[in-house]
Amino acid sequence: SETQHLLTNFFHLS
Amino acid sequence: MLELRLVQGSLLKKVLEAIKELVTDANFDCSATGFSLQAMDSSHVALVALLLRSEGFEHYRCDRNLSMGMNLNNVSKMLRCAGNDDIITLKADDGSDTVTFMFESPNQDKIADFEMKLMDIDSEHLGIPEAEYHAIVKMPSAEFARICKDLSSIGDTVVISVTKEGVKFSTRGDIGNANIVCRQNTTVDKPEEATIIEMQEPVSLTFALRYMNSFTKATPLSNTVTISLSSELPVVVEYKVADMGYIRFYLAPKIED
Repeated sequence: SETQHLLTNFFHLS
Repeated sequence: MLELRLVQGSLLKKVLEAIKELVTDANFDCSATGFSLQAMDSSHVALVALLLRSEGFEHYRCDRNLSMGMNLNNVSKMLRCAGNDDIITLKADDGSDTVTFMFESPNQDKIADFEMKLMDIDSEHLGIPEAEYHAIVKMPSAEFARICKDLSSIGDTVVISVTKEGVKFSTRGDIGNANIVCRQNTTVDKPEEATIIEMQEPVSLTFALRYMNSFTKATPLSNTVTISLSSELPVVVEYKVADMGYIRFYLAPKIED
């Protein structure tokens, strides 16, 4: 199955 | 003091219609550069980034950087009261907890102002690094919207694959599966009808169709859409806002466990 990633896995909070 | 006058007020109406489904509350940021917004959806899977450059406004006054928290549904309610040909001016005084939307009919025979309460929003700003994308697809926005809508009647996710053959949109669901291939096509009458594929290397990524469909609410803003893909990175779906800026939607991929 596939997991929906979060944007915060790729982009960091600034 | 903030005063932004946009002759083509319909652009602002379309911008709100494009983003209000994805985001409920957001901070609009004003600076010398322009009028911008960055906001994630409530599940932190998708993000919208809007920029309307200051040069695109007929009059742009922003004495100091200002962040105005607004409920997008309420902004949309206000802007729906503006005519499609109206000139829209946004006004806010320093330290004020309201923003005023002024609508002027093209021949100046009707002038309305709508004052809206601002709100405090804890915004989480993401740093989005510049990225080299493996594939960039530019295609008619209506075609992309049609594909997302059609596929969502079959399945919940779309696999977007770019190869030298073209860009393939695939889905599968309980009733069956579907594949739509768009090939590069530059032999069209109008440039906005072209499909242009720039590929550095093949890429294939899976995304939730629900979000893609939400992004296509921006279709009325632009005849074309640009989809930028890299393996292991969120997709960027970009609609230009006339010659003054853009709306970019970022969507995190689904990845096989």
